[in-house]
Amino acid sequence: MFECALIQGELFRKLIASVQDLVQDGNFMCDANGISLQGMDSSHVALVALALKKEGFVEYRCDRDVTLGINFANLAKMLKCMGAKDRLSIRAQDEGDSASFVFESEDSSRVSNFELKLMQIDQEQLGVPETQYKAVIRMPSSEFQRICKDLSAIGDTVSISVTKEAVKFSVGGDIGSGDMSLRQSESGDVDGDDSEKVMIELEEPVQQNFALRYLNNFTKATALSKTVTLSLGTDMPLVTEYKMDNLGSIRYYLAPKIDE
Amino acid sequence: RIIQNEIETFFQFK
Repeated sequence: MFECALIQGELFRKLIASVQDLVQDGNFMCDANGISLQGMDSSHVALVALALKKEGFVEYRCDRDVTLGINFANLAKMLKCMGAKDRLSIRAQDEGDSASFVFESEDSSRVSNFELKLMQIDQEQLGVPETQYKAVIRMPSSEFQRICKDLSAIGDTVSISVTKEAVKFSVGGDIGSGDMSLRQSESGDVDGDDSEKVMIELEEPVQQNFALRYLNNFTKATALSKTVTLSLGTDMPLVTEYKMDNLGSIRYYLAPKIDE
Repeated sequence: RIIQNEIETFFQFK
């Protein structure tokens, strides 16, 4: 028997919205420590990895490892029926062919029950090695979303270059070129909370090219976290990570475009 | 010539 509950069901709806345009369906691997999901986009250029910890749930019980094969668009149709402040419970029998989703309003005046048919998905998992990155940038997630959206109107490939002073996003296209630089916030800044700052940890300067349409897809997770962390290495996938307090994180990996 | 790599180029299947 697997069951878990979130006070803020809305968070789970945002999680599914963050992956459903990149990956059609996937396996939620549930074990005693939490839920993980991994999936690649159809062109195998991007990988999304979701890791939810049991500590982030108000209730969590997993007697035996359970794999829930889910079509995200179908799940999203059911989650759409959930109230913004509803509590979400998910339940599945060990060998069941469906999973139940229960939404309950705060005052329990409204309770909704949905049963989603599960799929058999044969999906190989990719091993993501622990990596020492050349540069790690933490910045406001809304700022990153805006940069990717606005620059993609000018070009389809963004060059991200990082020095210890700043991170620069550059594009070029038919109409011309442009770049946007974010300076590292002064560490002394006392005003504003940390989530508004741009922090750069630099091993050594690095520059890489990425397809903007994937980055724009990743920023669908902006609602999950006020900050986003970008990790870059030379000729390595970019890691775009949104951390959700004690619930866990969603990580997007994007293969670079390399000059042959 | 700029080529777009696939993610499997970097990560191995388990």
